[in-house]
Amino acid sequence: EKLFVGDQVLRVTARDEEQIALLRVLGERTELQLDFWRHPARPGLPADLQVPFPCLQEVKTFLESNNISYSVMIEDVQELLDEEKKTMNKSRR
Amino acid sequence: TERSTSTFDFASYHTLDEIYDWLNTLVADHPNLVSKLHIGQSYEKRPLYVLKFSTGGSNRSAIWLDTGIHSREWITQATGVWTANKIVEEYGQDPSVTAILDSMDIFFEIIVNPDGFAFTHSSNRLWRKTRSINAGSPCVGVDPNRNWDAGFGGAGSSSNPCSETYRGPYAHSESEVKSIVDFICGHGSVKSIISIHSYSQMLLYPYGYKTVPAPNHQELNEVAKKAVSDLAAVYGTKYTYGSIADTIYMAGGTSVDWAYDNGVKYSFTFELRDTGRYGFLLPSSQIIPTATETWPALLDIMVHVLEHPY
Repeated sequence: EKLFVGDQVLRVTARDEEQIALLRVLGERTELQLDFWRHPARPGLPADLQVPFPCLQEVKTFLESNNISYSVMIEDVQELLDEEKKTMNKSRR
Repeated sequence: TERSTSTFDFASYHTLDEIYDWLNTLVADHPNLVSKLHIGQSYEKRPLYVLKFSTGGSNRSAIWLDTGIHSREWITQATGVWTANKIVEEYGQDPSVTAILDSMDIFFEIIVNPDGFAFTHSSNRLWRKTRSINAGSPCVGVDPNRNWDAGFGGAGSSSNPCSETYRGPYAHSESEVKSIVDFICGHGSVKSIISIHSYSQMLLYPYGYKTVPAPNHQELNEVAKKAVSDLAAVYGTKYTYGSIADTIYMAGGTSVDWAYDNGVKYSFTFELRDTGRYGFLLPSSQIIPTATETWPALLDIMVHVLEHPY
């Protein structure tokens, strides 16, 4: 079973087309294994980006160095998954 | 195993087997209203089931509902189960549901992508695509909502099998998609398609693969406006609405565009809750509120279809 320990989901808001283009370029870097839960569409609309733990620093540095604003939507994906599984098991019992 | 519609926990997420068992229970409990059709099989040879809600008649016009085309969007399959149960509960009680089913049939595919759904339970909770093997690539799966023959291969879809929006080698390459296409084309009188996704609180209509307004843009917009207003009246959840291309982004190969291009005028796609906290990991405590608020919006669309035959 694939685990997502330490993975975060960042809510990123690009302010113009240039920043959207930067986000798309970021998403194409396959070595980062990023997953856009919501794709960057247009300025002002949030994009949600799941970032594996080992790449968090690099991605956050990229965003900050390009003045792209973001917040952490999910601190630790695995924590939510563990909670979800616990709730399912409880319901089944 | 859940053995009764009255003891089934609608407020919990369930595995594929549990949901498939529940389909049988629903049919057994309401044999004069619900039947289960087997419309094909998935890539990994799981059955593709559609619930048929019908009060009889022949060659009736129909409404198609589906949930779970993207397997990780668990709130949608859960909403599908709740909604299917709601339909049988309300028939004979609610005048709108009764009127709809007295003259039309409803088809409901709750698990469009069973391979992906099973995979989200066993191996990778965040799996979105089908599980078909891509020749020459180590990456598995096709995005079944980029695989339809409507602007196939256009913007917003990828030719890279490792992408989450990989469109597949050709339109309808995925048996999960082809089975629906064959069923709807074979039926010949489907008047509405409502495809349910999560999560960005939107109600969308064609087109996604081009920016020009659909010929019925104004009517679809009016229907969507009323639907989101009635949805918001339940818990205040705010939805946006509009064409896919205008509201989010260009997306080629989607199911609602295929439906619209093939004569299904009332083609809509929902993006259910979340407000930016949980994404695909919406807690199960929100299943019933989500399904409850979605219901009046679904009903608005279905009533409009009933009252505007074509």
